[in-house]
Amino acid sequence: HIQQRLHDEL
Amino acid sequence: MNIFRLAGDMTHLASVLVLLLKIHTIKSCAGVSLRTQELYAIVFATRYLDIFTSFVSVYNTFMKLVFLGSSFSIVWYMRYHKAVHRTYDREQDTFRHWFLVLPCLVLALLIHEKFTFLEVLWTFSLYLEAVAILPQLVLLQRTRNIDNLTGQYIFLLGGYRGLYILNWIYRYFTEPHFVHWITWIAGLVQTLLYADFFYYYFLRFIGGRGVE
Repeated sequence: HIQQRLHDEL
Repeated sequence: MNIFRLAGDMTHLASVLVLLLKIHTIKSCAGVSLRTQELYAIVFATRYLDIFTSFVSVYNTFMKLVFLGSSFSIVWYMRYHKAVHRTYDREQDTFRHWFLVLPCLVLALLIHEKFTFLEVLWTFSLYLEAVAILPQLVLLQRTRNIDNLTGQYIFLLGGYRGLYILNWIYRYFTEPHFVHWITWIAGLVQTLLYADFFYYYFLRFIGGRGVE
């Protein structure tokens, strides 16, 4: 989920 | 989402809208580097490959579509729209931008957070975006005087990543484990490349004249 957090940015 | 990131996204959106406004309404792309626009189209195409596989939020997906659509339509306008293409400064826009693509790809293959196809291309898009403005800044040096819209465009484009840096600082202090050196260094390099533009922009802006 950390990875997902990173790619929650544009 | 925090205020810095929202401000960053809105600034980025504003830069794209200013450029589309200039190209679509006055049918001119004078002073705009097609090569930088092509690099940005590649940046978004390689960064948003996960648009259909990983859903983050409506906002996220919507903004990705806006950036993808606008960057490709700007390239299309500058290449194929007769009236706009006529105002493109081909002789001056000669930065070998393809020479930027390969080193960024090699660097992404060497330095990344996870060695997967999507992650390597995502990292590639970060490195490429950091240097994508170079053809535009070189063109700026050559054409000396640029109109206000182009100046605003470059200012907003440089400012958005600066606001993202504030967003990363904020998230570093508010979220555990939020450490992403690759993103941070690429973002810092990208923003620093605008340093001398910002200097002249504020000089002119304070002087109240156009950006030279």
